[in-house]
Amino acid sequence: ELTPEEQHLLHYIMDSYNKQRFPPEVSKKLLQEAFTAEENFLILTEMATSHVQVLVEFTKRLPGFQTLDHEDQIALLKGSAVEAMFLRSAEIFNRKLPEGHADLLEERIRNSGISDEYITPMFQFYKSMAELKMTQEEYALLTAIVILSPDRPYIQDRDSVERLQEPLLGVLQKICKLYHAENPQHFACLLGRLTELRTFNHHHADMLMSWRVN
Amino acid sequence: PASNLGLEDIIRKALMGSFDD
Repeated sequence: ELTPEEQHLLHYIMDSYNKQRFPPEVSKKLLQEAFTAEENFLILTEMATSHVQVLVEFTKRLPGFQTLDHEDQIALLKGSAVEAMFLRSAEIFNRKLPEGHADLLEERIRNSGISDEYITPMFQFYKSMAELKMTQEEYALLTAIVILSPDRPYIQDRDSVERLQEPLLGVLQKICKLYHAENPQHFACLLGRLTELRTFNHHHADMLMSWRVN
Repeated sequence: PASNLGLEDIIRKALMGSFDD
């Protein structure tokens, strides 16, 4: 089971993670705006921007993050923002947060001028995440682990980042044993999904480019 | 790509300021 300091770390992470909220005006648009491709894409852009701001607030609370070199902080966030956004989207779709919005969000994504070659892998990923029946703790820890990845481009002091990521991996591994005793491979599966998540960095840049061309 | 430029601006602003409600 978790040591007292691991318990404390987990509670601290969950407390920060639960502070994440889309600003009400963004959620309102999701519900009320017209259903044109342009309007849908604008809403997605606004949600992505607002997600980055929410992500930065969560990241600033990660134990030790503020002690890192400022440029390394930027490099970590730049390198993980897209992955963290798709991880958060998987949680929103799979845990149906908030009620009813998930279907509407899917409708808007599918009618936003983004071509299917990018939409299909997105929803395949959400489905593959749903199969893992992840708890909120797993989503929160995985997001923190994604952010504190020492192998992002332009990181100067990788050791310091690794020292912050390691305890989180340890807690996640124990959580997997506690919540998914029936599947000893569960922790390995989660880490495997991180590799799949990395493919979205390229998809996302291409998708934006192709959307602009269209 | 340009999108990353926008991303970096948003990140720098959010890191300095605070969008805390």
